[in-house]
Amino acid sequence: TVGAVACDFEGNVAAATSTGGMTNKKFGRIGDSPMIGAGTYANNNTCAVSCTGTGEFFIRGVVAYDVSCLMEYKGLSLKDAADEVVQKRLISIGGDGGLIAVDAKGNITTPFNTEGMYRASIDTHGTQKLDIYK
Amino acid sequence: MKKIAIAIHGGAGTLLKGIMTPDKEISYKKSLETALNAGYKILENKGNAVDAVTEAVRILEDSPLFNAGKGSVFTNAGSHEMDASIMNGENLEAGAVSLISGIKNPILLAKNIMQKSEHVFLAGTGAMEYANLLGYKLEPEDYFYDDFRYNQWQEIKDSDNFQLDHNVQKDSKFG
Repeated sequence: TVGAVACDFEGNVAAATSTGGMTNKKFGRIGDSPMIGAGTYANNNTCAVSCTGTGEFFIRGVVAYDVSCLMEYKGLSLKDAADEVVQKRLISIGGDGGLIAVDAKGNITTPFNTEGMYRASIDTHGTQKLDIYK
Repeated sequence: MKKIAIAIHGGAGTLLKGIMTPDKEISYKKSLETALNAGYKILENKGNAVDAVTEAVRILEDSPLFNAGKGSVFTNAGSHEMDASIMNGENLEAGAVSLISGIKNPILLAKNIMQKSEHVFLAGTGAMEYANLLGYKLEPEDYFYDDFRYNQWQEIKDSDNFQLDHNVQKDSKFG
C-alpha cells in the first residue's frame, strides 16, 4: 500500500491511498485503502489521513475518520489524535499498521505500531525525513 | 516558514533479515524521495494538495517496489486486483475505486471518479466500464509481473494464508 497527504499554500489538505491488496487474497476481498473514512480521509477543519496495515482492522476502527473526529470533537492536536488511534484504539482491537497525517497548518505525524514502515516527509520548514522503520 | 507540507508512505509489513539488502534499501529510499519531491514541487509551485498527493502516489504506483499499481501482489487466482481512493479536504469530495485490473494508475481513476462523476466509489466490472469510458488503456498482465511478488504468492497459494505488503514470512502473524 502506498499513500500521500499534503497541505498546500491555501491551507487545503488532501489524502490519497493506493494498494495491490494482500498476496493470495480471494473472494473479492478489499481492505481499507479504497474506503473513505477507514483508510483515507481529508477535511480542512481537521486533517488529511492515509493508512496502511491490515485493512480489516482499519475498517472496523474507521481509523482515518477517527483521527479527524478526535481533533474536531475532542480538540486533540494532530499528533495526540493520531497516537490515540494507532497506539491505543487500533491495538485494542488487534490492529497492526500505521498512518500518515497532516493538518491545515502543515503539521505532520506518522505513527505506526508495527515494523516495515516506509516513510518520507517534508515539513513546513522544508526539512526532509526519509526512512524505513525496521 | 512555508505552510506547505507533504508526507508519503510505502507500505507496512515485516522485513525479513536478508531480504532488505543495502542495495534494495537504496532503491526503496530513492523511489520514496522521487515521489516525495514530485509532490512537494507541485506544492512549491502553488499547486493544490489534491494534485500533489495524486502525483506522489502515481509515482509510487509506477515503481515495482511497492504494493500498488505495477508492484501489486498476486491474488489467489494469480491475478492483480487494485484499490485506490482520494479525498479533498477543501470540499469533502472523494473518489474511490476497487477490484480493478490492468489499470496502470488506479489513483488517477479514483481522482477521475471524484472530479468527473457523481459517485464516490466504483468497484469491479462497473469501475472497469467507467475507466473504458474515460479512455483508459489496459496494461498487459506482464506489466504487473515481478519475480519477488510471484515467489511470495507461490509460497502460500495453496493455503488459506495471505500476506501483507512486504511480509515474506510464511508463518508470520499476518499469515
